[in-house]
Amino acid sequence: TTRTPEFLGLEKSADLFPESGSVSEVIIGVLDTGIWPESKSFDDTGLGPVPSSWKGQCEEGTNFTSSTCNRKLIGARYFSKGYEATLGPIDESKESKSARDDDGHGTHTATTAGGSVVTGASLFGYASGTARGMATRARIAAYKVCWVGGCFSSDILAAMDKAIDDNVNVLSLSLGGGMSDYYRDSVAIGAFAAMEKGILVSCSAGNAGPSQYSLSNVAPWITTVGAGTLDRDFPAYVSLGNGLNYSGVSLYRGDSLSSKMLPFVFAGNASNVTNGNLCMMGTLIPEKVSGKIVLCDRGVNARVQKGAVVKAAGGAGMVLANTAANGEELVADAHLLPATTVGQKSGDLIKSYIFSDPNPTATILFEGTKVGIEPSPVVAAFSSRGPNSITPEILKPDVIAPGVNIIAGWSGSVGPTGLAIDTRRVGFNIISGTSMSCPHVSGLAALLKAAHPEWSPAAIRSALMTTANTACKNGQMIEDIATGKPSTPFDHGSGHVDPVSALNPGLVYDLNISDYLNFLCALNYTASQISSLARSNFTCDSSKKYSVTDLNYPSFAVSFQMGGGTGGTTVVKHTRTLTNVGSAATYKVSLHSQSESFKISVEPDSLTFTELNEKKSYAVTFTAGSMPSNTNSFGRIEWSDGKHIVRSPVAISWT
Amino acid sequence: ASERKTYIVHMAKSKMPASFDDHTYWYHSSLESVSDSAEMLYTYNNVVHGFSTRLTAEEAQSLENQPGILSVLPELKYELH
Repeated sequence: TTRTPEFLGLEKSADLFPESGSVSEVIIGVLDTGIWPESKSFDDTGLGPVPSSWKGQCEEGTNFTSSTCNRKLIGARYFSKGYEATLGPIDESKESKSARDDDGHGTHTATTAGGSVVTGASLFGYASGTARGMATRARIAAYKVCWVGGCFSSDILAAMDKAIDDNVNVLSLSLGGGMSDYYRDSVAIGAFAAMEKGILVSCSAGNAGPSQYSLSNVAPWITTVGAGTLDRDFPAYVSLGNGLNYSGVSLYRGDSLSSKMLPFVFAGNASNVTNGNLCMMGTLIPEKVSGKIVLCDRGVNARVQKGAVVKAAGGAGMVLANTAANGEELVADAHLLPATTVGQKSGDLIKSYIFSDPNPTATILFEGTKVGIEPSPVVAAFSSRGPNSITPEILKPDVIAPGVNIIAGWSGSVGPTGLAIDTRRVGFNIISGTSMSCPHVSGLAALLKAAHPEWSPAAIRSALMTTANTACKNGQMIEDIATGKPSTPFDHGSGHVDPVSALNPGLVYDLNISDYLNFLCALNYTASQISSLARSNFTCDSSKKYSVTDLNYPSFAVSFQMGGGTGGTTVVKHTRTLTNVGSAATYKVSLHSQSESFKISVEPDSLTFTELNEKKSYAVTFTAGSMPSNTNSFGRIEWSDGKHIVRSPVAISWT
Repeated sequence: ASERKTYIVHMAKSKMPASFDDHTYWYHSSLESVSDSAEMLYTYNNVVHGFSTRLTAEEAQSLENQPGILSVLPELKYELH
């Protein structure tokens, strides 16, 4: 990726990060659509021998030999038995029965996590610069589990099973599958086994935002990653015949409209179908759009496909207008014709012009790449949101990371739009999603693993969470682009990752297997369910009182079940244990709550650590009065020794 | 009813009868007890004690009632984010 290393402070603080030798011992396994090994991001120049711990393979298959891998891409496997059992044999004329990536997504995520340094990277000149993964010296192992027809859980489980055998250190999964109990969810099951082996599992939170309760991958042994923007944009303005300009974004490169004003038509008025505004395949009347710029509404079909539909009907350009579902979030696309995406407000104003002017005209002006955009980061509208629908007491997502308009490596067998008619081939592509933010965190986790090989997956996650930023570069609180208001822990979790601070968090909230087993007991899982999930004969002690609030998680979610009730107060207690991973120090607590509707108290309010790895516990009491159901309120608990701030978000909800 | 779907079968390894030397033989034996034709797609060693296979709904229900079976869960489809 370009820009995100600077945005995250990796470039400026390079000397703080571990020696390249230790990072090159870390192996990141990526479960995705496979890999394009010829990407420059997998150049292995300067890398030493494959780590001796590595047990993986470079499996042969369609257009993939055992010698396709190198010292950077050290493993490549594919898992298709479940897919083929359901959908029939793979059509090798359409997709490779091997780890080869025919989609681009897997190459994008793998190169984001651990791609080598590539100078002169860009997409048609956009986002140009030196591209690199977060952990440039880490090794990559690709596990192809997603195919044209989807990603099947039997294949995902098989890939995780093999990745554990292979000895990966970090697993990156930019996929999800709805909201199942942990013992039914293959990703949660596989991640539990990985966690037991000391493997950090980083997963995307999902793109179902801004709706509440829309998260995937919420098991507490998974690091769940939401998406934010960075300080970069690709402006492309719509200039109307009435002299007004509206800003949008685009990655179009090709013959421009030469600032020529062209007739402008609303797609809904150039179609005979009721949803003509969406520019679905075959719905535009060529006679009504030929030579014109067409305004299409976002939704239902792919954004780039709308452009292809307009082009096929003879349109000269397209303005893609967000609707309420996307608000002002601008996601740039490498359209096949001159096109730009505008926010809902601009879209509504542009439509008013089209409807009111007898001869509306417009043109689109492409401005290239702009950096230094403020505010940044902001939470992407599409990023899935809490509360956690499986265990409301565990706050998710854990963190956000860059996931909007991310440039990274791409497959050579598909164009940047992914459309079959797109014959362009690019080494790098710019796409958006929590799929893109997840591998940022996977790569950062690899850096932390190299710096602190003794840290558990929970300790690494804790370091990333407690040091995350809740403020933008300009000092203002991080915004939610869906609302234009400050985002909340249900949107950004602990905040935007700050890897430089995460290297030295001072204290961590650690967790081990027995903590998670006790958590399952607190969920009242049966012995059979626990055994399905954790493969152990662990039996919950009937004489012991288990509580979800005792899980040593680095954040707090408190659910008061008193919606609409009258009078009285409710008290919820949590306990936490901090482990010293820095020097001897005394930490004092500070408490912040957004409203008077709840109170936080912590006992003790000061913790003194004299030794490395010393543990100290504290108790938190949340006290709340009655509030209407669906009310949320937020706060934070911070421990500081004057040098470090160990910050935990607090989310209170009344249900 | 005769349509086959993929299931992930979770086994309680600790309940493996002593007559089996290897857990994979036990898995096969359990599968064969409910289906003459079903084949294993994968056997899992780290993430699950068990295997995935194609079964009819009736076979799946029958397998669930066999000794040593923890659960027989239908396959789920996941999507890229």
